[in-house]
Amino acid sequence: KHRILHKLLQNGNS
Amino acid sequence: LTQNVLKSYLETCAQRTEELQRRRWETFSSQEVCAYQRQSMAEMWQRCAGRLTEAIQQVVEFAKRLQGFMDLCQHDQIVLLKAGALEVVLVGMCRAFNADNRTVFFEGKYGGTELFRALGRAGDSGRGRGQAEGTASDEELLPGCHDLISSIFDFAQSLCALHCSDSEVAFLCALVLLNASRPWLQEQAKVAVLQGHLEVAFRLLLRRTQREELLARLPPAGRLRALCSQHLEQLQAFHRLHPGLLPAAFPPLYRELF
Repeated sequence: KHRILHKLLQNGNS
Repeated sequence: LTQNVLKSYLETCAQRTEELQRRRWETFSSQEVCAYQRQSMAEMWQRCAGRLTEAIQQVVEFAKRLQGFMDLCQHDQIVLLKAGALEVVLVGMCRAFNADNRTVFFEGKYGGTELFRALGRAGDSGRGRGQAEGTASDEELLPGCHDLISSIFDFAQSLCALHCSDSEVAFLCALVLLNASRPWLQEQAKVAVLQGHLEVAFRLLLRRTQREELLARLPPAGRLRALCSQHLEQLQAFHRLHPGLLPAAFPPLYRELF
């Protein structure tokens, strides 16, 4: 349901 | 912790405070304001949703750097961001706000509430037609939108009056985010511990800088909540006016959050 938020949270500190 | 909060905030700010201060009198010309006002309501909504989404992406990066945030379960990280992201953007807006002429930094220059007029009604071409037909010259399609914009500006103005330092704004943002009273948290106690540590560190900072009076002067949390629900109401009203608008017109993260 929160695909984008999941993705942003899983990416390392950018 | 104080260093972590400030460092996390500064690293994830799109604009440095000194830069925003230096440019605070660089306002849009009247032609530029007219160009914004002539946009259709849908165009302006998409534009603002785009800028807001960029700001929210910065909030996510801020959260990820905050001590303890990434140790929470992902469900709670999402709950806190869903509930707090827009509130954090609204708090941070005081850095990009010139209270002396009531303008905000938007797309490279400072502009007042009139810059956002198209959000609430058809552009100027629509007004011309209305006048020719003898109807009201500025018929408002989303009248509540102007209230929302003025309320957001009023909120920024009231925060600006407190003359917060970067550290203070950073703490206010961290405390908006790590709020253990958000509904649906799975590990509320864990969030409460983080919130408690932040509160202690913030109080120590305020004591050290002789700014303890700040806490009593902060706007009540209900004011931020009210702005967020006003935003949701206007978004829903906008969707009712434009039922045919493709969902893809708004950034995916904006759609996910609102």
